[in-house]
Amino acid sequence: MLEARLGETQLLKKIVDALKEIISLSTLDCSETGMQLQSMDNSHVSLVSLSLQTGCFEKYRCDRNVSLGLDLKSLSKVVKSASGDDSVTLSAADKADKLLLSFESDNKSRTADYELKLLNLDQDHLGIPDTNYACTVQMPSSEFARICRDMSMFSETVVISCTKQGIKFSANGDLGSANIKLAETSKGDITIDVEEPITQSFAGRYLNTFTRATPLSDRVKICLAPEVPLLVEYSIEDYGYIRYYLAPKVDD
Amino acid sequence: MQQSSITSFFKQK
Repeated sequence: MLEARLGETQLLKKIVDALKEIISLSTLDCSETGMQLQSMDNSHVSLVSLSLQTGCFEKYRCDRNVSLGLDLKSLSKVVKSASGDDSVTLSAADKADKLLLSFESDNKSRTADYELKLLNLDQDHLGIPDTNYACTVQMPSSEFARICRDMSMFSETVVISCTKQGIKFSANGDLGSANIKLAETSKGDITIDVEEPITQSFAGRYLNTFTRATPLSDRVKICLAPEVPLLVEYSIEDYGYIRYYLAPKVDD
Repeated sequence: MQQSSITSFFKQK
């Protein structure tokens, strides 16, 4: 059976918020090392990968591998009903058809139990090859969110160019054009590692959707390489991550 | 420009 306790429901709320705009149904695979989830969006343009190692949890027990087919909209409704500082315990039997969520207030005076029906999802899992990225940029996640929002006012397509001098985001549309450049800073809040310069184009609305994960981490890592999807990674405390992969736009 | 698919980069396991 599975029993996993998070000290604060806030973390689960943030994770669900980071997933639900991009995927609606997904399987959470639980094993003794933690929880994993991988799904493509409906258009198969992006892939989201979530990993939560056991260190994310106050208590974690998973005797046998269990896959939980989740409707994220339903899960979102359940976690919304709990207070952020409640603890939450997820539990499921070995061949479960439902997930139990038990919320407990700080002073243990209020408990709330929910049963969520599980779905039998037949999902494809994709192999993500190890990639030696040409450019790796780290910046405050709030800065990335702001740039993605500002870019999307101008065009559906955002061009990202990265050189040793910095990273540039450009959008060109009916309104005009926007260019935002960031250079590496001496205080280390923006770091830019470039093996070779790269320019690629991406759909801005996906980038914007990825920034739903901003509350999970102060920092975001952006990795680019020629002919491979963009990687946008938010770490989750010290023991997990959410990674978004976005296929580039290519010349017709 | 044309949007490529993630499945043209990552193959099914």
